[in-house]
Amino acid sequence: MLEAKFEEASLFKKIIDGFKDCVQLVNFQCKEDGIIAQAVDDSRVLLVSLEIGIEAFQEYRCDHPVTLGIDLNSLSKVLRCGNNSDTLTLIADDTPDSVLLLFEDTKKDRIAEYSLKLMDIDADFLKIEELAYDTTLLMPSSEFTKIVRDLSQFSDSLNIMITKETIKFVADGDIGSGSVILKPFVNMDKPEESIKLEMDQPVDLTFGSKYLQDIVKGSALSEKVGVRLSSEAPALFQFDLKSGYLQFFLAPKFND
Amino acid sequence: SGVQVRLDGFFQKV
Repeated sequence: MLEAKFEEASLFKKIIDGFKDCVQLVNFQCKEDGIIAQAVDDSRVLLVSLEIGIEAFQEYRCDHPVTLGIDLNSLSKVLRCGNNSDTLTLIADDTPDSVLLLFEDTKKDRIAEYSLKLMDIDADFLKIEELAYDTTLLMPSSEFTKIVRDLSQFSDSLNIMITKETIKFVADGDIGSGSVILKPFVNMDKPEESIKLEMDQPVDLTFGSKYLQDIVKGSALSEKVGVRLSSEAPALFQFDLKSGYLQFFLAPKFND
Repeated sequence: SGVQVRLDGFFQKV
């Protein structure tokens, strides 16, 4: 039996909105210690990895591991039926054909219940090992989102160059070009606005703009985004939850 | 611009 209660439905909505545009069919693996999910986009360029730890829930109980195969388009329809401030409880039995989503507005004594049919999704589960990265950047997710959206207007590729003291984003396309340069800094009054850079090796990498535009949809989950880059491995973009994370692993583009 | 690399080969199936 699974009973996973979010204090606010908005959290689960933000999680799903954070990756529903790049993958559609996802197995959610529910275990004693929380829920994990993984999916690769159709082009096999972007891997999404989600972990929701039990601390992210108001109440959590899972006696028996259960996999919920869910079409995110269908799940989004159900999530739109609930209000952001409702509590949301996911309920499934040990061998479920469907998952129940229970929205409760405790102030109004309003209870809404929806059942979503589950799917048998044949997807590989990948082992994500701790990779060695050349550079780790922690910056405000809103700033990162703006840079990606602004520069994506110029080109289908976005170049990220990091040296010891400079983070440079560049896009060069048919209508012109754009670049944004940032420096690491600490804002004592507003720590969430700080930009932190740890660099072992400089990096100069190019990524597809369309994938970065998908990744920044996770920004609603966290004020910060962690960006880990390596010339030898896919880049990692991470949005932390109170307990858990939403990660995107993105393969780079190489120059012709 | 550039050739898109795929993830295949970077991660092992469990």
